[in-house]
Amino acid sequence: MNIFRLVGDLSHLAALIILLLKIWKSRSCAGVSGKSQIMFAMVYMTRYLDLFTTFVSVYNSVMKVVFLLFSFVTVYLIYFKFKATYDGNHDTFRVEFLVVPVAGLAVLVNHEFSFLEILWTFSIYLESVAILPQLFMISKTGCEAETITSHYLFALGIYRALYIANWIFRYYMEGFFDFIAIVAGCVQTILYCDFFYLYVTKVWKGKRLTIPA
Amino acid sequence: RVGIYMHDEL
Repeated sequence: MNIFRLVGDLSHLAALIILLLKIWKSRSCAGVSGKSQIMFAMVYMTRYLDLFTTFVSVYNSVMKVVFLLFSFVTVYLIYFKFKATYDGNHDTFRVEFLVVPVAGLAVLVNHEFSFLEILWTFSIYLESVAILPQLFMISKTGCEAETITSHYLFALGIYRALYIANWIFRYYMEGFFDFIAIVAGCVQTILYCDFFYLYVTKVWKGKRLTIPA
Repeated sequence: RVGIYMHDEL
């Protein structure tokens, strides 16, 4: 473990908490893409199956359970409890155009052709594009993202950017190099760059975040 | 060990 990965994981946890609190406190999931949240739940389900087969550390197991729990609760709130506030008309990204190619790529490009390893690879690839429906939704719904949603996106984007620092650190310190995770992590972070620019230039100056359509 | 790769990151 290193400081980059620890801060990254805490930023990831903060993002999940920010989103959950936003939906729970406002009793509304307006502006939140249910499709992205379903994809995040898929990411954690397919990545954390080793929860039962491999023990890495208490921290690792606890965080996996927390991420799984929070993502399931978030999906539950969006599609069941606060279903009436779900903005389905604007959450129209065709996720099958993401899931199918990602699944195909996971079968073709992976470290080892085994069940758990292909699911892990699928989850890594899926996570790098899972935020697209959310960014697409913000760019469609009049470009206005609630400030809290932009904080959620910022925390979520920063987590993977910190993981890149973690991979650089681990490469020089431990000779650790996971090509698949690094490439997908860079793609994921690049997808946020446009948002990061808008977040810093707008939200930090107290303005509302708008993503040009 | 999960396959060849032990994934120790979240």
